[in-house]
Parts: sequence; structure tokens; C-alpha cells
Amino acid sequence: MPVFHTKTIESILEPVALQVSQLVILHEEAEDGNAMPDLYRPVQAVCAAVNNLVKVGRETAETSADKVLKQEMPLALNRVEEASGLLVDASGLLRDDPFSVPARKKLIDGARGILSGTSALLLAFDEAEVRKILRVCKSVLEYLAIAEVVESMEDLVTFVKNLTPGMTTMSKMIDQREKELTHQVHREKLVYSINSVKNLTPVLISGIKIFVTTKQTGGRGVGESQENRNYVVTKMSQEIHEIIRVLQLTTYDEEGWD
Amino acid sequence: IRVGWEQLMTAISRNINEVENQILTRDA
Repeated sequence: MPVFHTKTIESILEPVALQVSQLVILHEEAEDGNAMPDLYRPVQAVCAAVNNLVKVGRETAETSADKVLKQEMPLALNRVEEASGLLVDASGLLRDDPFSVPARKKLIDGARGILSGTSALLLAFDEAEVRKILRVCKSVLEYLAIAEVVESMEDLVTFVKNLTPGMTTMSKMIDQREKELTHQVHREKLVYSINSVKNLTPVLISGIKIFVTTKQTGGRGVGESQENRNYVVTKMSQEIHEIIRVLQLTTYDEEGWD
Repeated sequence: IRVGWEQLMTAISRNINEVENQILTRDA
């Protein structure tokens, strides 16, 4: 059962999360007081890594065009920095007293803090990635509405020309995102909806073509062809709305637990 | 436990480096 909603986040955080939880249990069992090792060097290595991360993270936040990411990244980085401070304190205390109980507590709080800080950082980044996909989906959705004002073959050519890049980008992004998700139900929903949109695209174009031809020749069935075109637009829009909804899901609904 | 804490610190360093790589490789 997945705990992290993307494979990237899972691959980075899961090994550390497991080790932290195992060590917390071991720590609790060892409260009778075994001597702790000198952790000065490994903690210094953590600090060096944290310093680099904070530097890179702050630069990225400053240059990012995503306002939410700009706000969230520094907060997550602060959490990581504070947690690294706890580890430094702990290693100092342990050098003086390898049996120090406050040092053990600081070690656990520091390890947990780094885990939750890096988790927040990865989630903030992931949410920014999702927002990029949402923007593309929304632009396709907006453009789909233009289908209802196409009245000539010339308009239709322009419509297809303008719709294609957005549709291709959206399709690629959803394919990639689907592969990234750990939640099977969300993956299946995305695949179903994007396939529906892909399959309906030629149906829409042909529907518009029939409408344009029927209207230009003054033939009967204009109303019917218009209804048919609108039906396809509505169906495609519904599927894109569903994609938008599923992309924003990170928690596991009951369906997913089954 | 002795080995465990040292291993955890190493795992945390690696974890932080991977997070940094994620930030560097993704366009924010």
C-alpha cells in the first residue's frame, strides 16, 4: 500500500522513513542506557548536505515563477535547517556524555524533522509540477469552447492548428504523470480520461466538419450536427475536468484502499 | 544501535543530496 503518492518521492523518502521508525523503536527499547556512538562526523556530513540544499533551494525559490512554490520552499528549508541544528546539538551533547537522554531525543527529533522538511520540500515541488499540467489542461479546455464558433472550413483548419499543440503537450504530460503515480486507481482514471480525449479528438473534428458542410450547403440536419458537435465538446470537457480533479488528489480514498 | 545511528545519518545525507538533485533537475 503506497504511503507516498509519487514514485520519485517514495524512492527518496521511504528508505529513510523506514530507518527512522526502526531506530525510534530501538531507541525506546534501549532507554536503560547503552552508550551512544560519537556521531560528530556523520552529523557534519548531514550539515554540509543541508547547507548545500538550503543554498540551492533558496536560489530556486527566488528565481521560480510559481508564487506558491516561492512561499512554500523557504518554510520547508527552514524546517530542514532547524532539524539539522538539533542533530548538531545532539552530537555535541553525546561527545560530553554518550549516555545523554536529551541527546537521544534531539537525534530522533532531528531525524524526523529532516524527514518531514524534505518531504514538505518534495511535495511543494510536486505540487508545482501538477500546477504546470493543470495550466495546460485548462488552456485546452478553454480552447475547446472555440469549437462552437467554427463556421467555415478555414476556421476549422485554424482551430485544429491551434488545438493540436496543447492537446499533444497535455497528452504527454498526463502520460508521464500517470507513470509517476503510486496510486493505482488514480493512474487508471488518468489513463481512461486521456484516452477518451485522444479518441474523441478526431470525432470532434469530423463533427465540426459535418456541421460546417451542412450549414454551408443549407442542408437539413444543421441542428442535429450542431448538437452532435456540442455533445463531443461536452464529453471531452468532462474528461479534462476529471483529469484536473484526479491530478489534484494526493490522499487515498476508500476506493484506493480496496 | 551503534551502527544504526551512523547508518541513519549517512542515509539522511544521501536523502538530502537526492532532494537537491531533484530541485536542480526540475525546472521550478
